[in-house]
Amino acid sequence: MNIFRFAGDMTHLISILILLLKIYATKSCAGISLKTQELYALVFLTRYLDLFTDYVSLYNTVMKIVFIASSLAIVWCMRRHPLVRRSYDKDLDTFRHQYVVLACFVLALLLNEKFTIQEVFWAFSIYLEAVAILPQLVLLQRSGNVDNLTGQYVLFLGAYRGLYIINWIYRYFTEDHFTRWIACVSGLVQTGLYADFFYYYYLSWKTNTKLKLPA
Amino acid sequence: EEAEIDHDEL
Repeated sequence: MNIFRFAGDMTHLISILILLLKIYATKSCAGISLKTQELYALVFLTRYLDLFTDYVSLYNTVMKIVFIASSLAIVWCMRRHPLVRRSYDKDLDTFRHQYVVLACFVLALLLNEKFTIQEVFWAFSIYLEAVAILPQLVLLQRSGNVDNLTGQYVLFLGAYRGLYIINWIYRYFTEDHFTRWIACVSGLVQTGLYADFFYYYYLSWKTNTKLKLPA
Repeated sequence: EEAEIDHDEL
């Protein structure tokens, strides 16, 4: 464990908690893509199949449970909470995410560390995390609504990606046999998509600030 | 002996 990875995990967790608290506090999920949140929950559920079989460390186990619980809590809030679900932009959140799930699964069958159930699902979760932001990106382009996507959320999400890439560079230079091609290549694609999301976030935020007429 | 795959990252 290095400081970059620890900080990356913390900023990732904080970004999820910020979103969950924002939805819970405002009882609104306007501008948030349920499909992206469902994909994130699927990422954690398929990545942590080894939760009960392989024990890496207490930190690892606790964080896995927290990630699964917080991502499912967001999906539950957006689907079941009587007040929150009313503000869901159902007719704008129309990205066909089932095709993305299928494509990632087929890719995982072809490209994985080892052709076992656990490894195929692990690779699937890595590919899926890279493209999970797409429904949110499309919704943001359509709605331009950043009410619930606070700047802090975007900031911590960006920090998570940046710190993980630094972590991989650090491990590459300090560990002799560090090769995580699947995670690194997919992580770079993910960071590229996040950069695109941040760009549209900035455009929407700038437009909104202009729209708010001076009092 | 194949290198054990360890997914220690979250």
